[in-house]
Amino acid sequence: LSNAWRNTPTKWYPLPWFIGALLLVVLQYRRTAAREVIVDEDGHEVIRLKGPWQVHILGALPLRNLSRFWGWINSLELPVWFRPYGFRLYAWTFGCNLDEIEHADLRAYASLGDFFYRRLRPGARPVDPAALVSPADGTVLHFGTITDHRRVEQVKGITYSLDALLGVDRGTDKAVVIDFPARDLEVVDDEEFANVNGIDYTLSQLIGSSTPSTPATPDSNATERPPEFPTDPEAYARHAPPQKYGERIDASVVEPDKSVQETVAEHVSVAKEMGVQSSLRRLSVSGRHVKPGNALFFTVIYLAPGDYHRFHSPTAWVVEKRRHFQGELFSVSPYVAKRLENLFVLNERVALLGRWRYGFFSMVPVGATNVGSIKIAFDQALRTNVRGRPPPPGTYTEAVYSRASSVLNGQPLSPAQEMGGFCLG
Amino acid sequence: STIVLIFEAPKTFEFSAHAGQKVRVGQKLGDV
Repeated sequence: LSNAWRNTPTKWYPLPWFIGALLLVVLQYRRTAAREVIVDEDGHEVIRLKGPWQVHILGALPLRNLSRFWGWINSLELPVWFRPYGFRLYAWTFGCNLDEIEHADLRAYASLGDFFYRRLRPGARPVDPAALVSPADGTVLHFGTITDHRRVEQVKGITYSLDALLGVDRGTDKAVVIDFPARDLEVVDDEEFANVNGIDYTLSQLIGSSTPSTPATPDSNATERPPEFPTDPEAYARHAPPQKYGERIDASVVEPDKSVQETVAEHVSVAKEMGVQSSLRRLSVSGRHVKPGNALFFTVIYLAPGDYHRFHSPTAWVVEKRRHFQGELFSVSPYVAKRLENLFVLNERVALLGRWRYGFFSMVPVGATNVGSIKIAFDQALRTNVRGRPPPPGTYTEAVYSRASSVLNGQPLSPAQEMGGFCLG
Repeated sequence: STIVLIFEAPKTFEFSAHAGQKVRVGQKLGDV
């Protein structure tokens, strides 16, 4: 074999022309087939599992059940003596930096799930003053602009529909819409009043001063004001019953560990950063119509198992609504992303839609097999990775955050403010 | 897990990270 490898002469000769022609035909056919999009009677793309044989094997596995089992296993309380050794082994395996976590004493974390959802100590992540900062620790998989018929590139050559990712309004027959009574600005004695968590502030108080003083409560409307929204966690929980698919729920908009004054101060900060005029505009959240001179951009950040798994606000923006898409829980590793088409559209995700100073803004945390649970800090009613067969792809439940601040018409978030995270299982 | 950001911005917006780059919370991703 060695002799043949070294001494056999190489002879080059041309292939018959029809082999080249056949190759071109096959390549063209594959390109056309990849572009072909199946649509339903409403013209919306039908999302199906597509990819090589490995993908279909993955699709046959009970991934959602496995994910919940994985979560249950990792929620079991570990013996106190074992915790430092176990967590140090995990940190060494996955490259976690234990110097930056909130509790230096690893015995404070009762389970692996608890450790996985760890907080960082204050100041561990300095915030850049740029317009857009990273919402999480992870790896930038891809980024670019959306130009070709509202299709987003998953990896080079594989695209998915932006409308399928964020959802389109399909009416109440296919989407459960959870809405709140939206209260616009009220004009009383030529002064605009904004309602924040049940307390009324004058507009000048909200946007004219960084430290709003006593709330204004005009006598003429005092009886019509709603009661103050509860800020203690227990009362808060009573107002946020567990969500079941298809059931009308009352989503919550106040973080339980923050006072009304703190919340208002944040609203003021975001309003100033966004510019008062843009924050007061009432815009439809779709991203369908970008302003002249603007474009739609996207970026994808992958969180590896050892990474810090809470996510933060990438800019100063206002979340107007969230759409929860129940779905599969495929792995979102780069290996699968290169092979499974429509991965981010098939998987369970929470699309947070809103606006920032330049127009439309959205953030979509996408779940995976090991981290199927997505938590949103200001939305205690959200329940992800629940038991049961997921509804067809494209179906979602929607909550509107207009009650969080009638001035901003949504939940304001400042840059790097903690928004939620991914939990095991 | 993965986070997808989709947003409208002026065409002059530029990403400062590159594909495959490790990023941390609060690190600059892009600017106008």
